[in-house]
Amino acid sequence: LKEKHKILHQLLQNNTSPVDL
Amino acid sequence: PEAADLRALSRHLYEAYLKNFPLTKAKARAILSGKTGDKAPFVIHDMKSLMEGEQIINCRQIPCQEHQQPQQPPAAFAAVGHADCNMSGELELRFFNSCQSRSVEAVREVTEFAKSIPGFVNLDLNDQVTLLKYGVIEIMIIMMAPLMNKDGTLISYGQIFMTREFLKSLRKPFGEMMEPKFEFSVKFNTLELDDNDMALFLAVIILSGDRPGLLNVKPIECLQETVLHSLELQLKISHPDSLQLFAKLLQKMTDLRQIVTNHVHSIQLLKKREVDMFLHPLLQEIMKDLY
Repeated sequence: LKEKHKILHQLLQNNTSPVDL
Repeated sequence: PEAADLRALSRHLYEAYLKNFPLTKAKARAILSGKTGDKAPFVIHDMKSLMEGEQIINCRQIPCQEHQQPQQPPAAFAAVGHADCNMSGELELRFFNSCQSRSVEAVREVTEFAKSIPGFVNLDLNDQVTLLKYGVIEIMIIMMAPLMNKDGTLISYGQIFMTREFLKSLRKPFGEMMEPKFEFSVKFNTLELDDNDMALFLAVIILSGDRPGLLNVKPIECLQETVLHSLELQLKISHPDSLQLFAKLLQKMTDLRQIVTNHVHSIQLLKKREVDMFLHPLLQEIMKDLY
């Protein structure tokens, strides 16, 4: 599941702005 | 002591809500009723005003309420006849993309709010992903309600008011996408929740133990139960005369799921129809295999 939701996973792990991803 | 703990949880979630969501219900209702003392929001009611308002829509900065009415549309827009069918098609698509950008930002806000729910970050990481995947669109729809009235909705952090009639007039399927949200919001707003109630309700939605694919339901249900108790107590205090408000609010969760299902189907239809449409990878992740 984490593999299929890399950005969501990243957001959970830190507060990177998704716009910058 | 138990009630004191529930009140402390309520305060904590309210603070997290204020920290993560820039436009509160109190602020939105003040803007809608013209009680802010600031300039009224810019009104978009047709293609011409949409063109004029684009520069505000695309401004990602959170306003300080003191926005200016746009002086002149950018030259590129000014040269475009708004009666031109292809151009208004492009305009609709550009507007849709602006909505996507805002949605992506909203996912980040909801994620940060979720992380502030006591116990959430200790859940299995896969389950955190699942709860967000299924919860974020429901939360976004709930968060739209305070921005809406029967005539339209605030967008761009309250800087713009877009009329319901204009949204309805957009070509298919754009024109059909917002109407169910208005119908839901108008009914939801009759419950007259305040921002503190909203904060707890959002946490309850996020902690739904019946989302497909959850690995470890028990701790999620335990967390939700505590927040539910806190919400029930909060509603008794903030709405002492509103009978059955707690039950009425929980019933809204069923309506929400249907709205999200229809919304996702509309987006999938759009993706098929619009060759130029780009769906942000984060939104793709969320909507893939959702319902």
